[in-house]
Order: sequence, then structure tokens, then C-alpha cells
Amino acid sequence: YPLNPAATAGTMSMDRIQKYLEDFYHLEKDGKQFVRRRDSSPVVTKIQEMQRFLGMKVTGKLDDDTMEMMKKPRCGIPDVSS
Amino acid sequence: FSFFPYMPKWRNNEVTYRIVNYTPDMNEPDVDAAIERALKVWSDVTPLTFTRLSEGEADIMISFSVKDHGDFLPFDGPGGVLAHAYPPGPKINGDVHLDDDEKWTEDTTGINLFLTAAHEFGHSLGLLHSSDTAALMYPVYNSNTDLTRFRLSQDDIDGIQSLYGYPSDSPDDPVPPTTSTEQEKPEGDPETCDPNISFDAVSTLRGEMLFFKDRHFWRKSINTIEPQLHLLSAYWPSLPSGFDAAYELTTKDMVFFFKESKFWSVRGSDIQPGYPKDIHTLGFPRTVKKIDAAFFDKGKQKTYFFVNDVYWRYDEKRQSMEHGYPRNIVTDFPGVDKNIDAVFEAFGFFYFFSGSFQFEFDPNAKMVTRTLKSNSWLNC
Repeated sequence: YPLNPAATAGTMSMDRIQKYLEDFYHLEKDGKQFVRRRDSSPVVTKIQEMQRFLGMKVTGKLDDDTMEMMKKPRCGIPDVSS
Repeated sequence: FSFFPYMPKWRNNEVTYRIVNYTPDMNEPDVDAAIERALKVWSDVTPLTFTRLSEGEADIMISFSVKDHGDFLPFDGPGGVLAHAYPPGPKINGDVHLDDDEKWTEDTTGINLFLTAAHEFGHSLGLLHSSDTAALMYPVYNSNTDLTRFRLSQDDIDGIQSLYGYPSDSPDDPVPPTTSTEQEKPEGDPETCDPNISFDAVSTLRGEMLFFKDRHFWRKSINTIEPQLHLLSAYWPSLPSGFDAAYELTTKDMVFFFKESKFWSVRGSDIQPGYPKDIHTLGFPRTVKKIDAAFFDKGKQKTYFFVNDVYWRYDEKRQSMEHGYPRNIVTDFPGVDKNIDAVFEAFGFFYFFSGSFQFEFDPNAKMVTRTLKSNSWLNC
């Protein structure tokens, strides 16, 4: 793959998005580049789970509202128990 | 609201805390005050009390740190994760870690220490996150919270009281009345102070004592003099009356009711799904048709079931009947040699009810220490 500029969605790095879903919604770590799997069903499912838990519109997409929410300061404990 | 797996909670309502170090962002007395206020948020709605230690190991150790601080959950610099905490238990469990890369303040110009600490203490007491956006236990920090009039949401209160019950001096019912008839005195009341009264079953429930008789029961809180008489149907309309036995499994905040070969489980006024079940699923032989009395020994995590002149012991951890039973009651409980109507454990004693008498049994001395009238708890 050509070297991507730092892949971002809105103003949040893909790494941070991936870490958010891993840390708080137990997204499985599989070593693949997140930018390539962001539309895969596991990731979409986790985005939907997060949007549902936090009371947002459930789109499964990394839309602006979702980005905004992910940037907000929060507690470090997962939102769902593993 | 939600709980950590296996619903860990503090066994002892007297919880200790210690402020291990301070943030340079605030004066130490202001940190002390914010922590104290954040703990009071929870002690106001539960029987919990919080005692501060200045050294040694406290249940809740509160510390400020940055990045990697030794628990495999490094902080992430300013913003992002503000803090984390661990559920009730030994060592790191119960502890609160605050990210000192945040700007901690008394107001909301930075990250408000009171608000964040109150949330983290929810975890230290056993609550996980809530999806109720108005709840303190909602995971995302809300800088618009009105700190001058802060109140827990009902979701927070319901969650923490499911774990610890009500404040000990609260007049609130641990089992909310389900019908208006709750206030009317039930017709045909049994005479509370009839010297010959006997009970079908007795149990504890979230710090109260319940005495069951036909269609009625008395509720006695340790903090009130007068017992309250209620109709069973006002709390558990779908349960039969005239129980044979009842006991509280305090580790799960449940009460089990037995009648003939069936038993039910309730949490507060909610009957648990999947009940009634057959008592033989607990491991009783088919020869046992009903249970006379039962109680849960918290210390041993075992439930004792009494049938005629013998008893069985059930291991609540392994969820199975223990081997070597039944045993004769009189062998292990000398002096308790009558057919038992009911039994419960209180203040370290076992109280066996038989007809209009009850025997106070000291399990350490292995002897009956007092014989009382059955209704001695009802302020007669």
C-alpha cells in the first residue's frame, strides 16, 4: 500500500479510534491496519455498540458526532464488561 | 446502571480510604474536601461509611500519577482518559488512580476533581458504567454539570442500592410498596403480641428481619422500635402464602421462599425469572417433601436446610449439596431438639423458632444461650 499520510477521520487519528474501541468496547486486536478494516463488520459492530451505549444515533460510521464523542475526556474503565 | 462481573461489593459497610499523594494543581485541603464530598455522595444513599486512614493499606487508595504508573493501564497525557478505578476487593481493588496530566480544579475551568472522584468511587463500590446520559456513572465527563446543585441520578441510586441497600436511618422501604393497600392495615390482622404466636418462616432482607405468618408478615428494621405488619400480596402478589421456610442469600441480594416442594427467588419485590423451581433440584432426596426452615451462614457461605429432626448443608459457592448429610440436628445444635418452624442468623447467633418459643444458639460455644418468646423481636 502507498504510504498513507497519517490516516485520520475528522480530527482524530485512526490509531486513537482503534484504541478507543479496543479499550472501552473490547474490539479484538488483530494487528491489521485499522484504516483497512474500519468498514469490516467487527469494527462496524463495535462502533454501533459504542453509539448505542453512549446514547448516540447508531450509524456504524465514524461520523463527526462519533468523532466528537470519542475526543471527549472520560473515565478509563470499559463501558461494557468483557 | 451495570455491575462488574460477579457483582463484587464491600462485605463490610465501614470502608476505609487514604489519599496517598496530592496533585500540584490544587491546595491539599481542597483535595481533601473534594474527596470527602465525593464519598459523601455515596454514603448519603447507602448504609456505607467512609473512614480516612493516613497510613497503611486502606480499602480505597487514592493517588495521582501520569502515563505508566505500574498497573498495565498507562494514562495518556492531557485529555482522553482522566482516571480509572478498580472494583471492590483486596490490594489494588477499590483503588482510584487520577491522571495528573489533567489540570485538576475545584471548579470546571479544568477537570473538576469532586465530579471525577465521585464517578471513580462508584467503580470502587462496584458500579460499572451507565448508559443513562444523566447518570454520574455515564463514562464521558460532563463539564456542564452544575456543581452547586449536584445530585445522583435515580439510575445511580438504584444501582448502588441494589448492591448495598438503603441508608440505615432511611425511612424508605427496601421493598417499595407495589399497591396503595400497602398503607391500609390488612383486615384480620394476626395479633403481634399474642404470647402463643408462632411463625411459618423468618428471614433477613437487606438489614431488616421479616417474620412470616399465613398471608401476613412483619418487617422489623434494626433501627426502628415498631415492627410494621403487611400483607404478603402487597409486596409479592404472585407468591403463595403460608411459606414453610425462607432465607436471604446476602451475597446475591436474594431471598428464597419455600412452600411444599417448590421454591421462589426474589430480589427486593422482583420475583426472579425461572421460578418456582423444585426443591429436589437442590439435591434433596425424593423422600423430602418440604423444608421446615433454612438460613444462610455468611461466614461459611453455606445454607442450612432443616427437615424434621435432620438437616442438610448446601455449598452456595459450588452450588451443590454437601456430602455427609443429612445429620441429626441435635448432634450439631445441642438443645435444639424440637421440630423447627423457622430459623435465621443475626448478630452471630442462630435463632431457631419452634412454636411460641425461639432458641438463641451460639455456634461458637455450640449451645443454646437463651430461650425467648418467638415474638421477642416485635417489641412486645
